[in-house]
Amino acid sequence: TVGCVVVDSEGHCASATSTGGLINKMSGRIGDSPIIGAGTYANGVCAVSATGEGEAIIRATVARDVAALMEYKGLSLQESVDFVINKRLEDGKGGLIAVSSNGEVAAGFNTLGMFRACATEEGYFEVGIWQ
Amino acid sequence: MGWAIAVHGGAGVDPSLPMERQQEAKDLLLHCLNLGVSALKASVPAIDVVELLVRELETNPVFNSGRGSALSTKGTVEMEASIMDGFRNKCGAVSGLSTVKNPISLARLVMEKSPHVYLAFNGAEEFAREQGVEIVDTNYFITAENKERLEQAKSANSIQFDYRLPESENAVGKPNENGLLPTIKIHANGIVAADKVLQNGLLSEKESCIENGEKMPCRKGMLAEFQMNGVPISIYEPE
Repeated sequence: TVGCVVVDSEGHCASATSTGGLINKMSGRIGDSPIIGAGTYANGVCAVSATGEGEAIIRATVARDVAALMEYKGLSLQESVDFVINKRLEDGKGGLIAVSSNGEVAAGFNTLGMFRACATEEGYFEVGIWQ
Repeated sequence: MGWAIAVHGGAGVDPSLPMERQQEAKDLLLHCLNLGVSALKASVPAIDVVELLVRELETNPVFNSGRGSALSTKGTVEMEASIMDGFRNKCGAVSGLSTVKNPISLARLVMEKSPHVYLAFNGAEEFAREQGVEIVDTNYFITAENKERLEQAKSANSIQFDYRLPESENAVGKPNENGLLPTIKIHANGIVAADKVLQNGLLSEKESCIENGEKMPCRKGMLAEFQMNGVPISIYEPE
C-alpha cells in the first residue's frame, strides 16, 4: 500500500491511498484503502492515509477517528494519531500518516515498521522505516 | 501555518528485509517527498499533489500498489485506491482494477466526473475506458518477485500484507517427499529444537531438542513454533 497526505499553503488538506491489497487474498476482497473513513479521509481539519491489514483498519474506522478526535475532542494531531494507533487499532495491524490544516505532520504504527517520509515548511524532515 | 506533506509505502515491514531493499525504499520515498515539496512551493493545490505522488509510487514496483501489486490467491491483480479533498469535501474510490495503469487517477475521475464516490470491478474498468485513462496489459503489474511471494504465502498457508519476504533458508516451504518441512530452525516452547518437524507441526520424538542448554529427546506432542525469516512465525500470524 502507498499513500500521501498534504496540506498546502492555503491550509487545504487532501489524502490519497492506493494498493494491490494482501498477498494471497481471496478474489473480490476489498481492503481499507478505497474505503473513505477507514484507509483515507480528509476534511477541513486534517488528512489521513492508513496502511496495514485492511480488515482491522476498517473495523476501527482509523482515518475518520483521527479527524473526529480533533474535531469533537479538540485533541492535537499527534494526540489523535497516538490514541487511534494505541487504543483503537488492533496491535500489529498497521499504521498511518496525517497532516493538519495548521501545517503539522504526524505518523504512527503498531507493526514492526512502516515505510514513511515527512516534511513541513517549518523545516521538519524525516525518512524512516523502523520505530 | 504552512504546507506539510507525508508519504508512506506500507506497514508490516519484514524484520529481516535486506539493507539494500531498505535503502531502495528510502530513496524512492525521498524522491517522492522532494517532488511533493517542489510542487507545494510552486503553489500546486493539495489535491493535485497527493495524486501526483501516489501516481509516482504506483509506477514504481518497490511498493505494493500499481506495478508490483500483491497478487490474489488466483495470481491476479485487483488494485484499489481512494482520494479525498478536505477543502471541497469530495472523494472518489475504485476497486478491482486489473488494467488501469494509475488507479489513483481513476479514483480522482470518479470524484470529479461521476455522480458517485465509488466504482468497482467491471463498472470501474468501463468508466476508465470512457474517461480515456491509460490502460495496460495485466502482466505489466505482475512481477516475478510477487509470484514468488504468492507461492510462499500459499505454502505458509497465510495471507500477508505489505511486506516483502526475502529469500531465506528459514522460509517455510513445501514439505519434502518424507512429509518433513525443509530444514528450518524451530522453537518448541521457546527452546531451539531439532531441525526437522513433521508436517502437522509436531516434533518427531526421534528428534532431539535443546532445553536449558542440554540436548534431550523431544517430548511426545511437543508443538513447534516455526520461524519465518529469522523471527517466530507468530509475528506474522495477524496476517
